[in-house]
Amino acid sequence: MNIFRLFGDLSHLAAIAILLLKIWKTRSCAGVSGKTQLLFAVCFITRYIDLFLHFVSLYNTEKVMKLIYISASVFTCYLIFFKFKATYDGNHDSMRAEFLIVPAAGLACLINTKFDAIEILWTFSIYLEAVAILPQLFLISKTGEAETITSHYLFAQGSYRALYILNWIYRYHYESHVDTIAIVAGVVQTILYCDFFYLYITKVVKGQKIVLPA
Amino acid sequence: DCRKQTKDEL
Repeated sequence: MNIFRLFGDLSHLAAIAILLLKIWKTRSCAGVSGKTQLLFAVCFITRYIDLFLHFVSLYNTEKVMKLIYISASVFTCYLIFFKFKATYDGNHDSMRAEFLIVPAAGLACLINTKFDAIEILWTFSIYLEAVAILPQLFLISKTGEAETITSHYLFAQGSYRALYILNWIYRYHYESHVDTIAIVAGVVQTILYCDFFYLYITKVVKGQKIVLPA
Repeated sequence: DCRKQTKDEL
């Protein structure tokens, strides 16, 4: 574990917590893409499938973190699609998730390190996570604005994988550990946040709200 | 390279 991965995981936890708090406190999921949250839940379940298969009772932080990620993302989907369904902005959350899931699944079958079920599921989860934020960014571009709290969520979510890139550089240099698939997908994922990062740094930091030119 | 493929990241 290095400082980059530690802060990356903390940033990821913060993102999940910020979103849960926003929905719970405002009792509304306006401006939140339910599809992105569903895709994240699928990512966690397919990536941490080993938790369900051989549930090793030894409780270390990694197992606890995985359980937190899965339960928090499933609970977030429950809030969006059931509890606060009335506030879900379905017509703006209109990016076809199939266009992200099918290519990720296809690519996972073509480009992977080992052709076995667990590895394919893990690879699918990595590819899907890289594009899972697209419905959320698409929704913001359709509504033309993002609530400040949602911007903080996106900033934390984008920073997590950006910090992981630093972690991979660190591990390559000091541990000669490299996982090309995760690195390439992580770079693509972070690039997708670039224009949002620019808006966040130039606007939200100064206390303004993000409003996109309609 | 025979580095073990460990999934030790979240």
